[in-house]
Amino acid sequence: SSHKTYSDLQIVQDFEHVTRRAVLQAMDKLKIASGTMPDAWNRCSVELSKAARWHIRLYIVRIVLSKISTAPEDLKPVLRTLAKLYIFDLQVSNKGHFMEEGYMSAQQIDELKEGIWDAMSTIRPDAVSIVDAFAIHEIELKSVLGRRDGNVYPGLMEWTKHSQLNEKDVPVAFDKYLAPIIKKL
Amino acid sequence: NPDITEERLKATFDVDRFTEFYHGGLKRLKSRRKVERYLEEHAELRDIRPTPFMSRDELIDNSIRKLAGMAKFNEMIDLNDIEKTTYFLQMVHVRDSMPFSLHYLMFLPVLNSQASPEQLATWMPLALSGTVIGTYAQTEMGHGTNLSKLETTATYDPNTQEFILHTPTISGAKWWPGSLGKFCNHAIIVANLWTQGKCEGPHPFWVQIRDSETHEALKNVRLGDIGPKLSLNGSDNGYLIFDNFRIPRENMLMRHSKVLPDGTYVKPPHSKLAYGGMVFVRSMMVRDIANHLANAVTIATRYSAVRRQGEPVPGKGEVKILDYQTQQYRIFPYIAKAIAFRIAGEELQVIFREVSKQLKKGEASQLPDIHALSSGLKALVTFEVQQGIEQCRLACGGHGYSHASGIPELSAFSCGSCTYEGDNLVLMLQVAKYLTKAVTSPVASGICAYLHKKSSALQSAL
Repeated sequence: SSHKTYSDLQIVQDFEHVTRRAVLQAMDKLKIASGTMPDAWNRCSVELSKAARWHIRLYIVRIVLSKISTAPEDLKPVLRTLAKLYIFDLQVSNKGHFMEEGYMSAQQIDELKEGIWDAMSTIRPDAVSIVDAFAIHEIELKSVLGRRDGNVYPGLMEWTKHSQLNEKDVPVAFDKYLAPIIKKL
Repeated sequence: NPDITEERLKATFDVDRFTEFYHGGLKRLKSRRKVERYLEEHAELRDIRPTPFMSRDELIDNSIRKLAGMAKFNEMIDLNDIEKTTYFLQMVHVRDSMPFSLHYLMFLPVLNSQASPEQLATWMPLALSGTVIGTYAQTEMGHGTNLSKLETTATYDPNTQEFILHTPTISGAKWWPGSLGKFCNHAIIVANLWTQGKCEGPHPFWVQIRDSETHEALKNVRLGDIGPKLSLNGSDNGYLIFDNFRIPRENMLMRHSKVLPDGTYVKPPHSKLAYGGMVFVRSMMVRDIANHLANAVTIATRYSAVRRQGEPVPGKGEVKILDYQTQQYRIFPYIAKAIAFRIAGEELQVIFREVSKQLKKGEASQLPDIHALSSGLKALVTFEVQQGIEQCRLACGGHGYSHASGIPELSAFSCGSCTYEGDNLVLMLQVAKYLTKAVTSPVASGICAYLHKKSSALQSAL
């Protein structure tokens, strides 16, 4: 299938494959090391923690796809595009794991990349509305750059009024330390 | 601003319906909006000026001012509606923290899950009235996640029916950047329990550390502030040392395990029951930290829609930076992650509630699953949120470095979450340990069932 018809089931199966492989490889390494080294766990810990990370990624992928499948119909297109962007980007960024022993080919990775660019173009007109939909109140956002009305530059000039440095034209520290030196020069 | 209005007119979906979905339904959204209106109507609960302009003392003063004022607004504090309460506190104190932050986030939930019904009847009214300001002190200067090696001891003396709390070395000093040093008068202290000459491992104790009226440190308790932190400076960075400090036997939290008057230790029905509090906090953390990423992508996206830079076609004017694919690739994957992590955090809370119900019935078989899941999610989400906020900062160019963007505060707050409530790498290794058990057990079910399956195909069907 193409990235457009890559089903939820297939996605989950692919993540399960990669995660299972990462976990079992780490366990094999641990098993071998345990027979010879007292600090086997420590010597395998980087691979073990990476395997754990895959387990959590798999959980997130599974739960996100499952939750979106229960979303209202009119929201599904935008949510699915976002989910695919998250998932495809995860796969492309970790393509080595997906390509091990030829599980995925370079052509398939290219297909996923196309999926990412497609998703980004689809999201572009909706981007501001998606973040608006998070409904984060200005009190919480505490940001001149992110203000809802978009009036960033007038906002920045407002912000300058709070700076104590602007209370005096010449800073006290300048008068105290630099002015005497400059006068001597 | 016409540029941002133009963006809003392009939407291909119903924004309000998305908001409803994102916040888990209309009821929760309405409750949230009620809190927001309340804040809008009560200026005394808001900051006098933007907090980045405040010194540490001013920040603490500002937090206490709002906190003291909150007594008048107790209608917004309802422990039966933890969601509304935490949102209210979050909106009042945003990311500055305050002396009561840990009181609501950890002290009360741990008390609720670890105290016996009799203890709850005595302490909960005090804790809710505000006469008790509590925090949770498990970490020590020299020990974090490895609980079994905590140095603080609670040795039971059957003659007086008291526990003697003691800090044997400086590395055993309790260290908790959640108001332990200056503002709290009580703490739930985790110490290694010794009774009848035997160490029974770490257990939680209700401990008064300051006088309720004078607020002075009690005798044989030494405590103070270590100094400023990268963030959360509305609460102090406390340390606490006990010098053979005595507390009554009844101050051990005894829902699951007990020490009888003669010193006999009664084991909990399940060894991991004490982890309930940690799981609760981590389940809250995942959603909250995802929310920080949502804040950051909101800032970066809106700014990118009004900021114009470059003129690809001469004479056609500068373009919105959001139209550059590189800018989109900086922000959009993190918009997607913010949603994915929020969904995962919400689900974790659903599972936590389910497991809590089972625990009350004495059924603890799912506790290792959720303990591992909450540990792993906390570790992965906090780390990736941190990376996402940094990308959003870069997406805002030079202004992202300014506190005016709001991003430095989000970044500083979020990076703390990579180490508090368990260092991320240690947590990932706990997940790995859980996976080793799942792989070697004859049957794996639930979220580990895939480990016992075979790949359905040699190649991806993509």
